[in-house]
Amino acid sequence: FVFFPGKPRWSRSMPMTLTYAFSRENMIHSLSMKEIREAFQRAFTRWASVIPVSFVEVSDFELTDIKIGFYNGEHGDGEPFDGVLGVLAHSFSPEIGRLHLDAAETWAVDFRSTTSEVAVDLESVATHEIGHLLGLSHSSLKEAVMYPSLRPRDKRADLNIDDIKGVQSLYGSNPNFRSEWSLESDMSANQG
Amino acid sequence: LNNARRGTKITGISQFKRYLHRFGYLLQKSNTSFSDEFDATLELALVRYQRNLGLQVTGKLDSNTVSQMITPRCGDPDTNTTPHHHNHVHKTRLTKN
Repeated sequence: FVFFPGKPRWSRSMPMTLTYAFSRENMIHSLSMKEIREAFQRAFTRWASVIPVSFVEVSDFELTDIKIGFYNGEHGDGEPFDGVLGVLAHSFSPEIGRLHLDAAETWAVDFRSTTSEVAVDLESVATHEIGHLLGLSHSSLKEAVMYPSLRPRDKRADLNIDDIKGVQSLYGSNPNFRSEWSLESDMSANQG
Repeated sequence: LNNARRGTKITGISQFKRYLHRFGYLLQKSNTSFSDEFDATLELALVRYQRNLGLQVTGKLDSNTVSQMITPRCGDPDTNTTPHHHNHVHKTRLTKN
């Protein structure tokens, strides 16, 4: 795992709660709002299960910690999206909290119903981008969620031990965290 | 491309340089003037890219490397060594605003 330069993280006391909201203006309509919200909820829950950080959806986009939106092309941050495939999404290091997805992609939550050959799994990309929001940069490990690339119709949303160790180095371990990866000796107090 | 090695000039190589610059492997101040020469900076960037992404390290534009480059990906840079890391550039801008 890799951190951003300076190892930035959300600097609140533990356990912390971060809020997130979706942009109403910058949204896609190929998926329902319910499908999008559920995909993100699953993605946030994966990270929340390993660190003492919880995520709550709110409606106020201006005041929320994490702002999620789907954008086309140039959208004001100097990193324009490039249409179908290529760059899928990008997000910002702590504590900026902006998560941008390329609206031009064929976003999918179920490959049985989305048959396009260029469909991209929303939950996998959401999980990856939340890793950036929390302070992880790209991993070299192909099995890690934080590996930078994802083929169309692939799904890689389950956190790998590399992702878990990285994010726990920043925030400590969730006291309820138990997984196939963990050893008792790895269990640490939530000192962040 | 497989035969491209340092010193050769192939039309379109500048696009690979632009890609490697975009994702933090080719350290150059400007991304507007990349040449089509397979030079030492490109070879070094390819080695960095291949090593970081778990590819066979050849320093060449081999098929595995090109295949990796055309795979959809996150727009954030890969390395934390580049001085142009966009997350922090934006952090500064946002703070000022």
